[in-house]
Amino acid sequence: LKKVEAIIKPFKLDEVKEALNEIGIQGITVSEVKGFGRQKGHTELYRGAEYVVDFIPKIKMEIIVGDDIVAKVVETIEQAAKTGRIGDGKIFVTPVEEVVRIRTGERGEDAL
Amino acid sequence: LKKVEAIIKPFKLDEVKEALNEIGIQGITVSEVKGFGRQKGHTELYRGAEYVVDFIPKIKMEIIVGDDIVAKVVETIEQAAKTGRIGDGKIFVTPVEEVVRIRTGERGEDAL
Amino acid sequence: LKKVEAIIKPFKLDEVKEALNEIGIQGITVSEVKGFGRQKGHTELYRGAEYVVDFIPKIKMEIIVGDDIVAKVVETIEQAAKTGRIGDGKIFVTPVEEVVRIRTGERGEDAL
Amino acid sequence: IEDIRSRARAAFIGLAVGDSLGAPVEFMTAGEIEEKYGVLKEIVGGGWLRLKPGQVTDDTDMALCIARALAAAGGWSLTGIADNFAGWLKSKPVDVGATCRRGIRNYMLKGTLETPYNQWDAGNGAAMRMLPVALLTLGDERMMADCVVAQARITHNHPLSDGACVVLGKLLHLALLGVSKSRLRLELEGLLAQHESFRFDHYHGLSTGYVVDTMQTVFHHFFRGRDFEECLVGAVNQGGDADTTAAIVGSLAGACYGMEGIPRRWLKKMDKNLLAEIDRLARKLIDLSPLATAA
Ligand SMILES: Nc1ncnc2c1ncn2[C@@H]1O[C@H](COP(=O)(O)OP(=O)(O)O)[C@@H](O)[C@H]1O
Ligand SMILES: Nc1ncnc2c1ncn2[C@@H]1O[C@H](COP(=O)(O)OP(=O)(O)O)[C@@H](O)[C@H]1O
Ligand SMILES: Nc1ncnc2c1ncn2[C@@H]1O[C@H](COP(=O)(O)OP(=O)(O)O)[C@@H](O)[C@H]1O
Ligand SMILES: [Mg+2]
Ligand SMILES: [Mg+2]
Repeated sequence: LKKVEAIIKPFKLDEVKEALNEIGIQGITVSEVKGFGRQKGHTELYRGAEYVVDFIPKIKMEIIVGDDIVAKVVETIEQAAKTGRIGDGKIFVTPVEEVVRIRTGERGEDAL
Repeated sequence: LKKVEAIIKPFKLDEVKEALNEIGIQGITVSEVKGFGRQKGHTELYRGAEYVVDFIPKIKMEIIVGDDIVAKVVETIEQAAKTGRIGDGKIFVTPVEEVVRIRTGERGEDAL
Repeated sequence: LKKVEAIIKPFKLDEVKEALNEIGIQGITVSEVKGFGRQKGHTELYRGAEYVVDFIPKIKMEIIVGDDIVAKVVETIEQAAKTGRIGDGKIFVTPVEEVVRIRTGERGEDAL
Repeated sequence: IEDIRSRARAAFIGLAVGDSLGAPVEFMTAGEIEEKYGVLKEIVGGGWLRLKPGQVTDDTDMALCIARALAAAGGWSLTGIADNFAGWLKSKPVDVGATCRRGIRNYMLKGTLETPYNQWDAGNGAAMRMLPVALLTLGDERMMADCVVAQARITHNHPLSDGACVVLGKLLHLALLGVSKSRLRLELEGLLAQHESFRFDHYHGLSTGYVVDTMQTVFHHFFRGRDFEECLVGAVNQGGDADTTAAIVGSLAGACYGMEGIPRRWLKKMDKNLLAEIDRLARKLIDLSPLATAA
């Protein structure tokens, strides 16, 4: 079992979800995060003065998957989230030792 | 050391916290997330038209624990968070290599 | 590859970011979380009685780094985030198996 | 024996008074306290725990857990103490130290009554609560040393923590029997030969939760103050782990100066039910002691 975590541009969320649905992945947990990286922040006008906001809103997706489909899931996200411009984001794969579906008590791949 | 992550229904937060308190666990980090899964979104009325919102608000809890009590912590969350209806959520257990208490510099289980 | 996760006091974000920039770390993902621990919440007045809110706003920082600099990154965050008072927070180090830069398809340390 | 009961009561009340006097300035430095209060001499409440004036913290709570267990058992009961600690932990107390929490949780989940040795266990969490054990064992120093270390090991397993508990136990036994303060200072000198790190002649002003700092602060202010109030005011204005240092000074100064030494204005701030329960428990424990049973 692995966790695939993707930090992506917010407008890409629906496209990535769609692409994951097409390979049968439905269960996803999403959160709003702020990204600091090469992509520079934007300027905002506040009471007539310009301020530099140095973080960029991103969306973080977390998907737990079985070992056999990790590569496919990573590739799917990569293709759907890419614009080719700085700030497209990152995908991280981390090990998961156990998953439990709270409703049924199922464990392991059955819990996904 | 392990990290126990639980995605649960928001109204269950206090009940899960209470149950963890009963086994002496107090330190928890909580964030608001959105869940996509089998549980379908709800419809919202916006300016007279109905929209389908396809995500469900969830609460994510993260608890770092020693290896010897992981099973007990997972079981405690499972029992307290369960309603038996779709969308009860998931519990993930992932390995943690090091923990540091910033205030004192303690490491390992002493940092919890 | 490791993930360094830090739960810190919100006012420390800029100071920690600054300290990480000085050791060449720029890519960081930040989210707002709620902390439950020894540190007490603020008091709120409700119908004439004072209540202590039991959670404290914290900032969570996630930084993926190469194995060779993990110790340095942890030490840098520790020193910059510390006030010596209860609630300074925790740092967790977890293993990462793969990183991908979505824009270029680079993998591993090149993706950082 | 009535004099001893009265000193026991004053020692236990002194612990609670010290806790509530120091808790509002726990974790503050001496400089910060001076800036905010000048010299803190009143029970003001507030602090990082947002206390009501007169409210006590884990120092007094854990001492009560021990006292209630021994009184209920009519003598020594390690599991009684551990069960009371567990019930207290689940009751969402105003504060619990990290080491105490871990030890009590391990008792709840695994039944361990003795935590393994840990280099980080040299905190003051076991010493701050040991007074009731000194009361129960008055007249038998050997029993005191065994019991005070057994209760400590529920949460803290470190020679410095054990040493602090035993040294405090011996001093408290002497004070409860009416030994003069100057004689106490002499006796302590003899004990410090086996506990060099607690020497406080060149007091550095460190008042952290590390049991060595705590013991130096406690001895420095207990022997410097000329009455109960001066001893406690000195300890709390030192800052750091002020509630714990003042609680321990309070137990020594209470035993030494008796109820008449405790300022009325401080007693007025304390919870009446707490004082009544402490009174009852202190008497009961003395009556259970080898000294009382032999008489
Ligand atoms: N080392 C890292 N650890 C965690 N998150 C990172 C890291 N590097 C970048 N990120 C996240 O990825 C986002 C994109 O990174 P950025 O450097 O702006 O562009 P790119 O990925 O195209 O090089 C950032 O906004 C941040 O959220
Ligand atoms: N594979 C997964 N990876 C990450 N989060 C998931 C995954 N599957 C489900 N979730 C999270 O768990 C929640 C509950 O899942 P859902 O399928 O609605 O119900 P159930 O867990 O009862 O089968 C979702 O809202 C989502 O936040
Ligand atoms: N076991 C844990 N797992 C996850 N997060 C924790 C844990 N313990 C504490 N935290 C987080 O660390 C923060 C600080 O903890 P706290 O107990 O208040 O102080 P300190 O870290 O100084 O002992 C909490 O607000 C919470 O967000
Ligand atoms: Mg206290
Ligand atoms: Mg204290």
